[in-house]
Amino acid sequence: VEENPKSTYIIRMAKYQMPAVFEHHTRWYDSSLKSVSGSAEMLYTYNNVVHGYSTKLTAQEVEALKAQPGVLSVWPELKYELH
Amino acid sequence: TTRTPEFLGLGKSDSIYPESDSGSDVIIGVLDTGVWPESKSFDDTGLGPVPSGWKGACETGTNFSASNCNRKLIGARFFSKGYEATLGPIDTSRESKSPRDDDGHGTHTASTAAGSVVEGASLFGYAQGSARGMATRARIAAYKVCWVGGCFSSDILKAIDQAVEDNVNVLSMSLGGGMSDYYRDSVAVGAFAAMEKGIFVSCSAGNAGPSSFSLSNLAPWITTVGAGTLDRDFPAYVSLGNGKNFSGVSLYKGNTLPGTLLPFIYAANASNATNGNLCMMGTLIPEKVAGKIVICDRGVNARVQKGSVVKAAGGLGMVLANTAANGEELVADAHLLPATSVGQKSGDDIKKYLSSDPKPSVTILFEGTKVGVQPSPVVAAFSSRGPNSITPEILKPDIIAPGVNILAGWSGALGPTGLPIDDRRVPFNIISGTSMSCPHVSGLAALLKGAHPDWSPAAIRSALMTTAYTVYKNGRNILDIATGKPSTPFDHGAGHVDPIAAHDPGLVYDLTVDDYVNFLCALNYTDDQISGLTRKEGSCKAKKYSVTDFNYPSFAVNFQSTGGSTVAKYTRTLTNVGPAGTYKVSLKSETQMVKVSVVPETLTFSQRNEKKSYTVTFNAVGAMKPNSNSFGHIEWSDGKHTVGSPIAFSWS
Repeated sequence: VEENPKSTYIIRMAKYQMPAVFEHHTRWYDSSLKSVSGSAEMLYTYNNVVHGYSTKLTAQEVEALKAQPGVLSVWPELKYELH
Repeated sequence: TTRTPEFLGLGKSDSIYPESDSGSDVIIGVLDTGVWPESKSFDDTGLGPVPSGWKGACETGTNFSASNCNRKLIGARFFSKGYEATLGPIDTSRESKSPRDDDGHGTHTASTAAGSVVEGASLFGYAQGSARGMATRARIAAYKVCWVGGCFSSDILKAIDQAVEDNVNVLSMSLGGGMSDYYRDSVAVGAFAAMEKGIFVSCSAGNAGPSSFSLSNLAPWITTVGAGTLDRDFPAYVSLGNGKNFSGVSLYKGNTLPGTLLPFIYAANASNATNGNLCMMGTLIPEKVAGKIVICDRGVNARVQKGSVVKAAGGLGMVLANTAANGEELVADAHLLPATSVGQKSGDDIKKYLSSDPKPSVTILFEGTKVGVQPSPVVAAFSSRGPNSITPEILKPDIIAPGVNILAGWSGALGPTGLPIDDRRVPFNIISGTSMSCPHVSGLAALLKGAHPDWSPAAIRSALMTTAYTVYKNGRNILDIATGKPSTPFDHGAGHVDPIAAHDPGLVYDLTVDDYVNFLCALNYTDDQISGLTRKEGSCKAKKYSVTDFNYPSFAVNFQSTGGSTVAKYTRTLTNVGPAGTYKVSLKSETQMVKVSVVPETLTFSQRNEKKSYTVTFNAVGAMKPNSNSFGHIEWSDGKHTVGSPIAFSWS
């Protein structure tokens, strides 16, 4: 059993709050993510339907990320089913 | 599909949806299990070049390359990073890491929406005819988001993100994930952005009926589609040794039963398991089953699996009996042994015979395909039902469409039952679900988009809803098969889709992006929650927002059951999309407990795109029991067009 299991989350960012120092929003996302996790990598970045990305995080990393500026929400992965 | 085009009034030589190039510029994105590109439904004969605005791609992967796409199937992508992050790497010996459909569901939905015409289609001779999608000239882009282990929200969100970028015009999603608030639901979040770009989004309502509050995909920017039956059936009668016959349905094709009556046994009496009646794997005692026909109860495991369990135990045939959960709804299956499905009442009567006759016997008589079945449509028992559990002020589902025993394209990777032991391969399969009704509406929306390129997604939905029908030709209300009684707007929404009437609705209830944002403000969503949907900062201003003024084509009116007079005012705005005319309102209501009035009672439109508003006042004049409902109808007509809206009254 992993001591700190990771789950997938979708992180939505307030792109309009992006500091001017970042040339591209993906750099900002990456910087925000790296500040709470040295190992986490983005699964996807979302450009059209939300501003944000998905990644795998531990529960502690989620709490740390929520406190980051520009983070609107951190929602856990949900499973959908065919109808 | 076969039969549904005729059932919906499409396909006539003088069709109001001509085989013109305008419709061929419409692109339908289907989020599902991928696509089987070799299906004849994706033949591109007669189609012109890929629309110039198309930015999509045909991605390469397991058993799939760019050459699998053509001028019909113009895009195919797959999204598995979220799936693999949770469940580990895809086992390519079990499923294709590519857009290829190893399941069949995605090929079925895509071909239903926009499949090309295929003559002589059938499943083992059942439902024979000319198969076609609703929008035969529309293009298809398949986005594979569902895998053996499920469909994950991060993949769905990325697929919608990509579909928006690719420039689809319609998104069809026959999947759902419970009842999360809109800002937490990837389908709703993605659909919001799609709607902003003018993309029509239709989703299945879910198969959790007939329970109330069982709907998925409730966001008002989504068109939520429930399921009804066709006028087609596949009769297979149960003939008992006492001379009585019972109606059932089946898609069985294969070795026939001997012409004589065979020994008959109830599965519960051929098993030591407490749930032996269900014909679960390994629960039947071969010595008791061999050489007999077995009656199994529906539920828990797959219907077709019950048949394979009976077959494995040496049974010669199966009668599958509905229980209270399914009532009299009959869903036909391509069983691996001679088998038929019967309703609960028939099942109960058959079991009484079994318990009363010391040597019971039976045979099954397969009658093929029957069309012209009446009444039709009826609301499918499985179709999810309202009220809306997230926003009770929005009536859902929006509409119903054919979703029972639908024949459409199928994957070559598996048999029609989907069971691993089913080594049959079929180009078409017959299956049921709101998954099947959703792409019907997606295709019809594509036809409307082709005919009226300037219509917004809300205008297209309004046209489909306000022209939907709720009564049969004899004037009686559409029935609900779950109860055998007339269905209500919580079951059928605005009614059954009528694409011919929808082409010329006269008036539409239009909605802009700002209207949807105002709706979210009226729900008191926080700035962050709204920003999560709109991707913009602080959208709500210091003004009063009202859900009751949200310009939806239906009405859900909620009262407290404490009694006394309660007045609710709803404002709506109609946009003229037809010729000049004067429309008069008419009202119907089941209840005397609510007085309904409309001001003004007449609306005159002198030019196209002119807008006129009206206010409906609902005055509850007495007490009602908590959780009671009643229904009504508002209709505007100029003598040629009828613009109808259902009303649902609820007391809490």
